[in-house]
Amino acid sequence: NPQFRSTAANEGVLANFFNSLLSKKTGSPG
Amino acid sequence: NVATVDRVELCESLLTWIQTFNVDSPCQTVEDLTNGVVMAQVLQKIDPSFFDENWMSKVKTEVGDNWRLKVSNLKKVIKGILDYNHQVLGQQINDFAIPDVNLIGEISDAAELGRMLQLILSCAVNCEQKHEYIQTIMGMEESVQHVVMTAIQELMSKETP
Repeated sequence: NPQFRSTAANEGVLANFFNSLLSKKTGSPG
Repeated sequence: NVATVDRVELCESLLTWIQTFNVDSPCQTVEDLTNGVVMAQVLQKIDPSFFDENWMSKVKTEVGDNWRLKVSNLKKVIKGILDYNHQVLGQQINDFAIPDVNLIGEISDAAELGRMLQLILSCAVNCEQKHEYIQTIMGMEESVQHVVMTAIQELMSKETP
């Protein structure tokens, strides 16, 4: 991905996003 | 705002992700995914109780270069994904055009295949075992993680419970 640069800030964005996804309540309504 | 998703780049990054499932059928190239078999096997790993043996038996594994059989498999996979979203995840994806399975089956269109893999990604990060799949993604190369994040954000912006 030529548009993506690995920086500490970008690492933080990725970690924040995936951690929030981990804690998001999803799944079966039942 | 959700960043614009480059569909071909998305397809390549999601191919890398699909390879982490270690399914039985080969999945080294985009072409390997166009018959729907690998996608069906990945869905079965994501939720074996929903994508059970009965569902899998409807997906033909020996399709060769027959595009009609490929399209038939792809239609079953799309229907499975939509049913799973509705019946198990309790969500609906709006304003996201259904991938054109004819283009995937006939000309191996990477952009449309990327959209289909995006829907499978959504199943993985919302299913009961999502921790396992999200942690696998977090261990992947950062450029791939970035594409995956953008793809998930795009779908999340279109989901309604």
